[in-house]
Amino acid sequence: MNILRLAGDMTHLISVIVLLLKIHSIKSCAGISLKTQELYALVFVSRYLNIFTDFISLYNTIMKLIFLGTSFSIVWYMRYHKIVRRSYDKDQDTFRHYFLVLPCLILALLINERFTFKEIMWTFSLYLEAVAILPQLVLLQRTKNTDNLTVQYIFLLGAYRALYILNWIYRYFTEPDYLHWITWISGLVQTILYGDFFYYYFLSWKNNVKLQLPA
Amino acid sequence: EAHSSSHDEL
Repeated sequence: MNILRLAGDMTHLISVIVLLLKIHSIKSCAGISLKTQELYALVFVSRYLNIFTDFISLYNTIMKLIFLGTSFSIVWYMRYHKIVRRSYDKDQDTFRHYFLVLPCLILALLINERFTFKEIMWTFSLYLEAVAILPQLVLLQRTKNTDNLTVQYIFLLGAYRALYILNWIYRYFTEPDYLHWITWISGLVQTILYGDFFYYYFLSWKNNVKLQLPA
Repeated sequence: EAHSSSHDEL
């Protein structure tokens, strides 16, 4: 495993820790989209169907378990925790997330590396992950007072896929037969969706002011 | 069945 891939995984892991820290410490999920969190839980379930069938490494298995466990616990907190759920911006978080699920599933059935159940679910998870941030970005734009942890969480989540792109470029040049168009294009789309956010993130960082996306 | 080389990623 190369350093870029490790950096990507760690950024992903830290993003989840930041979100859980926010939920645990201030017992609030204000500004966090439950729609996006549910989509991530679905992404991990569909992608990690191979967790018990294909052993890759201990690192790989542990990380999969962490991502599965944390994504479901975040959804649980936002839906059922008696204090946390009160801070959920339900009226603002109106993105119709199921409109993303069906097109991704159809696309996975049409465009995949191999027509097997596991492979289609894997491909579906890539397509869905690429667009799963959309409800969160919409909510961010609607929220007037976004706290710093939410902004950092979104930034880290975007940075993770950007680092993965560098990892794919590295692997392409160092490994024979490493060619995965579906993964690459999905990852690229995912990163591009963050373009606007990244732009305003750096602007707010440079000018040392609170991030607010223009309506 | 051998896994595809992209499947060692997370």
